[in-house]
Amino acid sequence: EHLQTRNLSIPAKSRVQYTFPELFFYKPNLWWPNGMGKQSLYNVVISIDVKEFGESDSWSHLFGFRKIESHIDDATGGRLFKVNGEPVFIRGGNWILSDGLLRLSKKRYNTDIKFHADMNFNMIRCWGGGLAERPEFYHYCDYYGILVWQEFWITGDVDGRGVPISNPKGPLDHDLFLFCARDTVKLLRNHPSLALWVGGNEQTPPDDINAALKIDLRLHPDFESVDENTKSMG
Amino acid sequence: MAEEHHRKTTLDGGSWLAARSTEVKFTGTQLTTTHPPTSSTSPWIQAVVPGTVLATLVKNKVVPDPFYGLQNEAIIDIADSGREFYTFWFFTTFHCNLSTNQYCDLNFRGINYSADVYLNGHKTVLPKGMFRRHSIDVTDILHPDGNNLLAVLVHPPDHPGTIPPEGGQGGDHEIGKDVTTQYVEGWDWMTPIRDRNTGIWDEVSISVTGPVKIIDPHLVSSFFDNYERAYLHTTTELENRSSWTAECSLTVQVTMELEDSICLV
Repeated sequence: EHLQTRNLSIPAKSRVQYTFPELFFYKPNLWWPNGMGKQSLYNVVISIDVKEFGESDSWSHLFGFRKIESHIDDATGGRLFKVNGEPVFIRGGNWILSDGLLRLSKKRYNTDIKFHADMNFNMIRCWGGGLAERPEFYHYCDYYGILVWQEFWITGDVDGRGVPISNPKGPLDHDLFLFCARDTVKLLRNHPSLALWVGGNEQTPPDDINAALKIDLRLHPDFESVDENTKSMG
Repeated sequence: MAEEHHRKTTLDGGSWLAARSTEVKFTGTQLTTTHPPTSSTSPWIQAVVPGTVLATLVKNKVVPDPFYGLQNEAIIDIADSGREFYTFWFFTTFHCNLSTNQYCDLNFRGINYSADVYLNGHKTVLPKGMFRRHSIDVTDILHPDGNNLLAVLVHPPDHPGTIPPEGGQGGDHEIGKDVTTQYVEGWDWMTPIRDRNTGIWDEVSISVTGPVKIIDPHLVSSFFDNYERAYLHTTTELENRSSWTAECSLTVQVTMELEDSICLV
């Protein structure tokens, strides 16, 4: 039941979007943050064959079955995270980047992120003045069970709250900012460790950017899952 | 590794060369046709790709390592040198032979901040923005003999800013006008990065596919009955680059990785 093939025709010189009928899993092995259970990962392979040509392209990704929710908790005023319906006591670290000359390597990511897991952390917060981290970073967070709080490229100091006050309306090109944000989401969105997209550090992005990000990042209604035990928190 | 296009070949490691743009007398078209550089001819040096201009200069000991002592003070800041000082050429060659109905893309996963790409004499401008991918269909401009010459002229951010004498969080904040990393003007925990992280800072690859390619699949899971019942929703974009309707069969397969490389189907 975990293999599905569909036939389709794609017109010449065109680009289409295709959604498979959903695949059913009974009691899948769930992905859990560090310290709460195993980080079970499934290998998802998508391939496409073209008649009279053979296999035209294929793609694979390690995927974790997990549901991450978070909301501002009235009692504490803090953000409360739940993974697979279980509340998580967040033990997190700040992250700027591996290296100031961007000599980023899998080996370094593996070492740095395993270090965080060995320190019994279960979250890394990627600061808005740094990078949108790379797929290799997220791979090791998937592997070691480190949730990721990923900020977009706005910081209070530089965007409207620093001394002197500067860039109160953020970057000059808002369309470029949103293009980069959308492309980054497409690059990273399949990683189970990705827990939260955040507009910026100590600053809300300009209203138009913030509104667009909120719309783009809503969970599609098709994917809402209401569980009698855990009301979907939206 | 996490995500893989199975027809991807990364262009990294020691095959890249770099040179300061102001020291190169040839155009991108000449560099990728009649006057390709070789590593022994000045001003060309071994380049760090993926990496930044400063990473290449440090590797070649053209500047001291900025992370030792006060050596960062010995490296001229872009505000004083001007943007062209850190505008660099990066050059490499790669081999690629296509068979009938195959297509080739040249992919950049991160360029800071914009670039002009020359392949076998053909120019493509990569638009601005540090956090965006670029993919160029190079099928029609590959060399028939399979040997291809690639030169990339990388430009720094438009607003690199100036570091006030007192330093401070984000320098004079000019960098915030661009869509790029902001720490590079310095922060309370960090000295300024002299080239503002200009460079081909993430993976470069070529991918060869048939007429139809898979683009940015999206995987989402939904749960019911207390996580006993789960669904995997799979959406993908598909592009048919041929001139005829492609009759396709599209497959998704999910396997559980029990231990390294042992799969349960």
